Amino acid sequence: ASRVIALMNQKGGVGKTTTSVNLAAGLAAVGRPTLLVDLDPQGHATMHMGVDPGSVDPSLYDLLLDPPAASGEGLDPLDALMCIRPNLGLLPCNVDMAAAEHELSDVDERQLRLRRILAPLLEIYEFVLIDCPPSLGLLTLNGLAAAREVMVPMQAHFLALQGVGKLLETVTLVGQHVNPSLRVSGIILCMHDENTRHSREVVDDIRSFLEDSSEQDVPWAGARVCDPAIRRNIKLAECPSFGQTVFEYAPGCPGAQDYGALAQSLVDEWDAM
Amino acid sequence: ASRVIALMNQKGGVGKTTTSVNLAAGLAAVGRPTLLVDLDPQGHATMHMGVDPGSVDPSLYDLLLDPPAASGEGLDPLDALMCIRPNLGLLPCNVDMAAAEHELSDVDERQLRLRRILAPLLEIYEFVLIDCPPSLGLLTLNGLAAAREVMVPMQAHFLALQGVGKLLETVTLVGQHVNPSLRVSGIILCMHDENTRHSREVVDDIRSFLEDSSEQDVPWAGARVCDPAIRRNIKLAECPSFGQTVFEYAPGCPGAQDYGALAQSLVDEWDAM
Ligand SMILES: Nc1ncnc2c1ncn2[C@@H]1O[C@H](COP(=O)(O)OP(=O)(O)OP(=O)(O)O)[C@@H](O)[C@H]1O
Ligand SMILES: Nc1ncnc2c1ncn2[C@@H]1O[C@H](COP(=O)(O)OP(=O)(O)OP(=O)(O)O)[C@@H](O)[C@H]1O
Ligand SMILES: [Mg+2]
Ligand SMILES: [Mg+2]
Repeated sequence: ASRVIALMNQKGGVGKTTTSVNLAAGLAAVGRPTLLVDLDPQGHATMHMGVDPGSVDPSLYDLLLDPPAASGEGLDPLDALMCIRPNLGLLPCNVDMAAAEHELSDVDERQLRLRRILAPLLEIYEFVLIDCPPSLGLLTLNGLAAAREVMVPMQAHFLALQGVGKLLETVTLVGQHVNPSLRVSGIILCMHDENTRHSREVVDDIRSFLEDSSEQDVPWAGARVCDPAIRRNIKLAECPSFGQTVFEYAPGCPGAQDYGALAQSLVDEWDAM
Repeated sequence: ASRVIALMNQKGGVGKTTTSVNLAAGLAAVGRPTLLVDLDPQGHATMHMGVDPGSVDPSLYDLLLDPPAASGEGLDPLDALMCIRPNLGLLPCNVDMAAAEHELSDVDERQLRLRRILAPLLEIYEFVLIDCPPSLGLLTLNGLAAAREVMVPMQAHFLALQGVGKLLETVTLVGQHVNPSLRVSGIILCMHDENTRHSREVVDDIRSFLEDSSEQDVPWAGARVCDPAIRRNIKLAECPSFGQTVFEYAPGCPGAQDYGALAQSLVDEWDAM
């Protein structure tokens, strides 16, 4: 079995890509075969790994338009798959993916295409991380339909809390219609200022909300605030410009420590199941 | 004449709302009649001023659906206008505005509605700041069509640079089709870490790009990096939860100093024209 995680939050700039890339790299670094899926037309995860979205061919976009079918037709995901680091594969985005939301809007099984693309790849990869775009549109819905769990990167700020209701409502709808086993397993605190009272208050807010929900029949009943939080660290903002993960760019810096520890906690939790 | 500024950036979480609110408050504080327009269905600017988007009636949304017409029909903007502080008016968002993009998609002059709403208000307000949503959709296009200048809040990070091309392309298109006098007048550096080499390099990148464009026939030929940059300051993330501007919540803190100085620079520039 594989652990398939959608890194999702419709709010922009909260750390989805930074988390997808560096968590994937952390998992690969401890020997777990990991697949990173760049589901965002911005192509930031692809760029972050040093791949140029302008020259990717074929890409995840091509697969979404022509996914593998039971009949054997459709593109083979292995053609788009890039083995970019030891233990780390990438399904890259290319610049045309901006058209996907529109072009997929009235095709068959439009929410299930990514699930079909990933099915054969689950035999190769133990962990799959899906970097979602900052929206609740068709691409994100594909991410949620293909995943088994959702992790929500967010900042511990008041305004960041405002979108959480809508996010959970979307996860619930996807769970009801196309993916009954979908769970929210964690909140990942990104760009975290552990020293401010404001952050602590917002985190307390999140924790008490999750405690209240733990006895209800909701997809986030088992969710927790992930440990550790990811501290703000300029190295994490620098390494994308070099096409590197934080482990390559600045091993041992706080960003590498935090994502490394978070990756290890995901592995330990998985092995214990 | 009035200075009508769209605070625009399709990237999420870059400081559009924090800038719209605190710059508007800074202008009002030095005695300039200022209007804050909450064009974002998230309603964060409205909340930030202590107004509940769930109970606003009528709202900017109602005006967009039924704007004032030459015939005298349509809603009166003064009905939706809220005088929320000395010298500071608000055209508030309400929760239904999420439907606006869809409902406006095939009406007459769908990009020009905000311009018609603002026209009578320019007799009352010297400065108008329009808080745009994180998208390039119909609401943002209304903001760009109604404005005379665009200011772009952004973070001095590599990944933040990636969306700038698309942003400028959109401003150019709006300029060509509906608003020939639209200019990009400034880049506002938000959440700025002045002490890191990475931020300095990105700012140098931006400055040299603007210098190269200064002789071209493009809408950003006159744009500059605004001074001062707005430093990261937790007070700016805290005050929205109290429905206060930073000047009310923590006068004298770095966030108040920076937005106060930026407001003063906009006033000085305007008075000198
Ligand atoms: N812990 C951190 N410390 C410092 N900078 C960070 C950190 N995490 C992310 N960043 C920077 O913050 C910005 C936003 O992060 P990121 O791109 O990962 O967010 P996102 O949610 O994927 O954004 P989008 O919604 O546009 O896809 C980027 O410039 C990134 O380099
Ligand atoms: N200078 C700053 N220092 C600290 N926190 C800040 C600063 N500027 C903004 N923030 C915080 O960062 C987050 C994003 O800011 P803001 O909401 O203003 O961005 P935005 O571009 O309007 O986002 P959206 O795209 O969702 O509308 C908020 O939680 C805000 O309180
Ligand atoms: Mg991203
Ligand atoms: Mg905003």
